[in-house]
Amino acid sequence: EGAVVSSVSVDENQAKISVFRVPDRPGIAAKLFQALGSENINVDMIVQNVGRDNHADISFTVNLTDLEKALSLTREVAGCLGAERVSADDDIAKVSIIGIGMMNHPGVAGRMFQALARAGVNIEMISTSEIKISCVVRRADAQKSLEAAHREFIEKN
Amino acid sequence: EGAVVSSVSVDENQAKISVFRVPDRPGIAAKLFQALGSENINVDMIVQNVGRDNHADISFTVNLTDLEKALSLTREVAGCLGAERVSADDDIAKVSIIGIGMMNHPGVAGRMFQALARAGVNIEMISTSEIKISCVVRRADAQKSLEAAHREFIEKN
Ligand SMILES: C[C@@H](O)[C@H](N)C(=O)O
Ligand SMILES: C[C@@H](O)[C@H](N)C(=O)O
Repeated sequence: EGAVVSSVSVDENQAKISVFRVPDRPGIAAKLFQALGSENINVDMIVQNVGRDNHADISFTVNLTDLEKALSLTREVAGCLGAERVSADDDIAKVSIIGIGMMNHPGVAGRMFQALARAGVNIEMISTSEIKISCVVRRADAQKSLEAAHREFIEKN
Repeated sequence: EGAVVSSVSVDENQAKISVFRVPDRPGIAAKLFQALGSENINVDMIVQNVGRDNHADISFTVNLTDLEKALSLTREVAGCLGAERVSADDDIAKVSIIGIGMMNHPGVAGRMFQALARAGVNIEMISTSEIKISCVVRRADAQKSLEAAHREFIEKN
C-alpha cells in the first residue's frame, strides 16, 4: 500500500484558550464563536468533547499574536454564558500528520500516538479529520514530536 | 469574497464511544488506538479536550457496523488503563461543513454553530481542521442540521 501520510508538521505559533463548564444547550458555542468572528480573530482548532451533567468544555487555538484580544473577549462572553472559568495557555505546540483518507487506514492514529508516547510526549488535545490528525503538546516537546512523527511516517516510507 | 464553504454533509451511520478519566500521561491514547487499529476498526473522529487533575476523556466515532467490536475492545483496553468508565452512543449524526482555508475566515465556525442553534440543535462534540468543521448531534436532528447548514452556506452563496 502507498504511503498514507504525506507530511508531518508542527506549529509553534499558537495558543489555546479553554472555557470550562458552559451550559450544554443550543446557542452557547454560537455565541462564543460569533463574538470571536466579529473581532476577526482567526481560530484554528476547536475541540469539544461530550459534556457531563449538562455542561461542556470548549477549547480552541489562535495565533499567539491574537491571544490577548481573544482572551479578553472570551472572558467577557464566558461571563455572560455562566462558564465556570477560562484558561489560556501560550506554551503549546500543535503537531500534525496529513494524508489522504487516513480514516480508512486503521492504525494510523495509533502509530502517531505511539510515536509521541515513545518520545515521552504527553498528548493534551486531539482533533481529527480524514486528512489530518492534530495533537496539542507542550511547546518544549515541539521538535521532539515533529521528529518522532517524521521517523514514523516519512522515513519509514 | 468567494464562497468559503463548498459543501455540507451529514453522516447518520456512525456511533460514538467515550472513555472517561484515563490517566493523562504518555502512552494512553497510543494503547487505545493501537488496539483498535490491530482489529482493523476504522475510526473517524477522535476528540480529546484538555484534561483535569491528571485525567482526560477521549471520544471517537466508528461505523455503526463496527460498534459492537469496537466497544468490547475499548472496554478491555479501558480496564487495563484504569479508566473510570466507557460509554457508547449509537444515536448520533455527524454534520460537517467543508471548505478551503476556513480557518482563515473568522466567523465561519460561528455561522455554523448559530445555524444549528437557530434550528434548536444541541452541539455535543466539535472537531475541526482547516477544511472541515464537524459537529456531533442527535440522530433525530440530522436532517434539520443538514438543512440549517445548507441554508446558511449553500443557499446564501
Ligand atoms: C457546549 C455547546 O456546544 C452547546 N452544546 C451548543 O450547542 O452551543
Ligand atoms: C489522554 C492521553 O491522550 C494521554 N495524554 C496520552 O498522551 O496518551
